[in-house]
Parts: sequence; C-alpha cells; structure tokens
Amino acid sequence: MNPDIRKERENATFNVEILTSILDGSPEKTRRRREIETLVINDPDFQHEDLNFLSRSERYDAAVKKSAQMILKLREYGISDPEEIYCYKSVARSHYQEALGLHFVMFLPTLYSQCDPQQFQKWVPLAESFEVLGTYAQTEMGHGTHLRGLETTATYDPATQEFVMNSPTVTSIKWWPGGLGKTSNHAIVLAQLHTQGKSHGLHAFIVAIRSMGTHMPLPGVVVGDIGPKFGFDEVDNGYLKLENVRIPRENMLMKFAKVEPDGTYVKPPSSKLTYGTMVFIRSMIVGESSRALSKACTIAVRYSVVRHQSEIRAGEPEPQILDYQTQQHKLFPLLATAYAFHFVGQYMNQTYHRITGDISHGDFSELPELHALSAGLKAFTTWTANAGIEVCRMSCGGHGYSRSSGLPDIYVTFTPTCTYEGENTVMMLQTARFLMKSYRQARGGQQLSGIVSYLNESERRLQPQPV
Amino acid sequence: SARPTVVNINDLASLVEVYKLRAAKLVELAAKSIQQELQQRRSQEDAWNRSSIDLVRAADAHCHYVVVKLFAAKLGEIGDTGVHSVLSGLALLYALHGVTLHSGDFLQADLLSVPQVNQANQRVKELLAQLRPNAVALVDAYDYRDQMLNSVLGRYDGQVYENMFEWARKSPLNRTEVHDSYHKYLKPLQSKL
Repeated sequence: MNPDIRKERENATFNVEILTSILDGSPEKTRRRREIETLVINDPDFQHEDLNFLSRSERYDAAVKKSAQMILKLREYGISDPEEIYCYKSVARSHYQEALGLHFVMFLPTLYSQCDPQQFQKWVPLAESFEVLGTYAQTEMGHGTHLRGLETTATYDPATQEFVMNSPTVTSIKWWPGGLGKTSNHAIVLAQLHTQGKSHGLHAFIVAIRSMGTHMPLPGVVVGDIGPKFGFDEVDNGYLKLENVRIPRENMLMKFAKVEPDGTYVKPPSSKLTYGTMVFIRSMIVGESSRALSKACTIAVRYSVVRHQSEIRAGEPEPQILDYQTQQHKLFPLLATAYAFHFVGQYMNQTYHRITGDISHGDFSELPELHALSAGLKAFTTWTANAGIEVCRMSCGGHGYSRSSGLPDIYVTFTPTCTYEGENTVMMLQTARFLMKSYRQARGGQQLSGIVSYLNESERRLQPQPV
Repeated sequence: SARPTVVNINDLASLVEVYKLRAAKLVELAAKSIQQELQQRRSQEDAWNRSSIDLVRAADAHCHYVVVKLFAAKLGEIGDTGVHSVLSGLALLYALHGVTLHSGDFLQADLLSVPQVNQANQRVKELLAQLRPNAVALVDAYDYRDQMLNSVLGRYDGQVYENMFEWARKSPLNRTEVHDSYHKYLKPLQSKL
C-alpha cells in the first residue's frame, strides 16, 4: 500500500462501511453485491487481455463472448433479481458496453410493458431464452428526438391481416440502435401506423430482421453496422432499411393501442405510453450519471493524494496535489455532485416503479410529471457528469490522457448519454413545456401537486419579509 | 420584490428554499417571455422558439432545485453522526457551489445580496478545507474494486507508477524490439537520403 493513501484512510473521521451501505441501500445489499462481484472477479472465464490493446472487431467479438458467458452464468448461479443481474453485469463489463445491452435494457422491458397477454405469452419466453435477440429501433438517420417526425411506415393490409413495413426515404433508415448491426435477429421498430387510409402516429412493432436459424438477413431487410464511433467499440450500432417487409397483425404491440383484424384502430388511453421504455431508460440514466462521475472522482482523488508536485511553501517537500486549493475546487464539488446524483438516482428509480405501478392499475395521472422529470433530470445530470469526467481527467495532469487511467474510457462511454434517449436540449424543453403548463394552471388558481407545487407558492410569495 | 429574501447560507433548508425561489422566478420569466412574444402577434410556436433559451434555463433551474432538495431530504434518513456530518458538508458544498456558479440568477431575482454571494464563495473555500481529510474515504465508500474501476491511477493500493510502467510494457507495439514499419518504410527512406 502506498504510504500516502494509507495515511489518508487513517485520518478519515467517519466509518466508510456505514456510508457504503447507505449508498447500496442496506448492509444486506452491500453484502450481496460483494458476493456477486467476487463471483465475477474470481471467474477465469472473465479474465481477458486488456481491451485497450484490441482492434474494434476483436473488442466486439470479446463483448459477444462475454455477453453469452454472462447469460449462462446468471442461469447457473440462479441470479434473477434485476438489481443483482445489473450488479453482476456491471462488474463483468467494467466501463465497457455489453453487446447484448439493448436486449436487456430496451427490448425486454418494452415487451414486458407493451405486450397484450397473448403477445406476452409468445414473445417473452422467446426473448428470455435468447432465441429471439432483440433491439429497439427508433432513431432514424434524419430524425432523432422529435418522434412525430419519424418516417418509417407500417401500413395495415386487411386482406392478409399484415402490416407492410417500409423505409420510404434515405432519412428514414433506422440508424444507431445498439446490437442492430450484427447481433440481433428481431427489432422493435417504431413506425407511423396507417390503416383504413388514415395515419394514427407512432406505434411499436416487432419485426424479424434475421433468420432465427441461419442469422442471415430476411428478404426486404437491409441491415448492418454503422462503423466506428467515439466510443462503444464493443457495440454494433446498426442501420436498418425495410423494403415492403410484411409482418403479422399480432406483431404490433397492443397492450394499449390496437388494430382490429378489419383495420379498425383503437386509441391508447395516453399518447405518451408508446414512449414508456424511453422514460424508463431516462430514469436509469440519472443513476448512471452518478456512477460514471463517482468512478472518475475515485480515480482523480486517489491519484491526487499519490501525486506530489511543485511546492506550496519554499524549501519544503513537494506536497500532495490534493493539498492545492485549486485541485480541491476542481474535485470536491464534483464529488458532492456524484453523491447528489446517487440519491436522485435512487429517488427516480423508486418514483418510476411507483408510477408505473399506478399506470398498470389504470391511473395515468402522474405520467406527465414522470415524463417531464425524467427528461429534465436525464439532461441535467448527464451534462454535468459529462463535463465533470473531463475535469477529473484534466485533474490527473498528463497521465489522465493515458487509457491506463480509465478516464478516457469512462468519458467516451458516458458521452452518448447526452444525446441518446433524447438530445439534452430537447429534453430540457420537454420539461419546460410541463413547467409552462403547470405555471398557467397555478396562475389560473389550480392547486398543483408533486414537485411543481412550488409554483403555487410563488403565486403567493413575491414580497419577502424584511429582517 | 426589491429586498433579498433572508438566507442563512449555512443552513441547507434555507438554501433549498432559495433554489426553489430561483426556479419559480425563472419559470415566471420564461412564461413572461412567451407572453411578450405573443403580444407582438407572433404565433404560439414562434413565441416558444424565441423564448427557448429562457425555457431551457427555467428547466435547468427546476432540475437543480430538485437535486438540492433530494440531497437535503436524504440527510434526514441518516442516523450515524460521523456519516451525517460529512454528508452534510458535501450537501452544503453542492448547494453553495451552485450558488456561486449561478450567482447572476440569485442576484437578479433579489434572492441573495452581493455580500451573501461573497459569503457563499468564502464558505465554499472553508468547506473544501473541511472535506480534505475525508476525500479518500468518501471515494472509497463507493466501493469500486480495482477490476471494476480498471484504472492504474485509481488503484486502491495507490501503487500507481510501478503499474503504469507494467501496463505500458504490454502495449502491442512492444511485442518486438524493432517494429516492422522500420524495415518497410524507415530503413528504405534512410537509404534513399
């Protein structure tokens, strides 16, 4: 042990173990997390060459291998609790991404939340047994966060009771979904629904893109990898062009909206339900912001007590760089931010589950607030964390630039959160729309509830009391 | 609202309140901006676009308030005195650092006075010094094992430089003492010059 870092630990004024259990949720959760981490760390199948020294194709190959191993091992160990699965995977993949990530975080949750009972019975076992490897194809080459602008079409043909899926323009080609290029054989495709000569907006469809036997692309499907990116080397983000691809009527996800066999359209109770999976991911990203920033802070703070540089008082030995006020000013507010975001992440997780529970019982009253809050906090936390990771890198002097520091990987892996699942400025404007609506309601004398209830108070305030 | 609201900058509850008022003020300003645009006979959509900088600021302030509020609320759940004390310092630092970064908003809305902003700056510096002895313990509490952190600089044992050298030795460029490119390009070049 380096003597500087040992001394730091001896000087702490609180019990670290207690704080760890607060971060985990309870001492029992800490114990279980460590047990799972040990399983992965001691597993020889997860020992591999440093990914920094591999080519992109080798990294993708290693990631697919690791994903396959993870699935088998989770079964072997009987780990089924979502939090424990998350824990197992986060140790196995470290800062890197999982080749089958979208299958777990987008494809399966969409099936769970948007299938009707018959669809659930058909698709969920196939997806859970990985016969169906899925992704979530929403973004198009020419269209991102503004979902109503998406161009992919699903036109219902009552004669055959099928939807005809098309990418009518170059800009409508699905672009970016993780795992779409080479890994997945199915995709949930968001497309404009047309039936009985009318357009009914965006709906979700399960589209087979590759043969489940040979993994070859199916007729009418043009699919592939979009090439190297800023990071995410392990993931085959893909493109998908659909040319008159026919899918059965039952492949439209029909928990909320429906198309009857004769083509009659039945509206969903809320237009926001189609985007439920994105709300889930945005809620999760808040916690991810904390994890990425806290990892960067851990690296920068530990290095700042090991590194000695220059002098504060003439003639004395070089001090630890963490003794410089400027270094503290760079790192400690970020450390505080990481803690703040951790607690906000816990809150978002609980709120998401509470409100989706209400939704499943038919209560949609809090959906707009959840939508607005998850959008805004996703943007707020990712912007802050992204900039913060870069500050941590620069706090490590030249060595922060080396891939051995881990900081470049944390940065490039985290950066896309500012644009995926909704570009951040657009997210903020969605929150602003909710705030403006709430403000008007407060002005109109309506009593607001939830996190915007302060807008009622501000109506009454405005003349502060003198001391 | 000409006079500053009374704020005790050492009291987190008071700071939560001032963040709330800042959010309310910026929401109000954004709404007024839209109203002004509408009065100039612009369409609702154009009024929205011409107010969007204010709208993003309002949403940002709202989120900032939510984060400060939730951090403060979490402290109420912590019973251990030592942990409570260090997290209170962190929460106060988070809130005050935000005040110093966005002092313009607080001053413009008359929520803080110039001396109070100066006081906040001074208090941030005191908090940095106060947190210094616990910095390593605070990052240790996240409990990231070396295999998860995957960082030579952030190793738990602090043995940075020995391991940095070992890591560099593993670079594929070091597999041979002389790289192929020397024979293919540099040597022929040297022979031609």
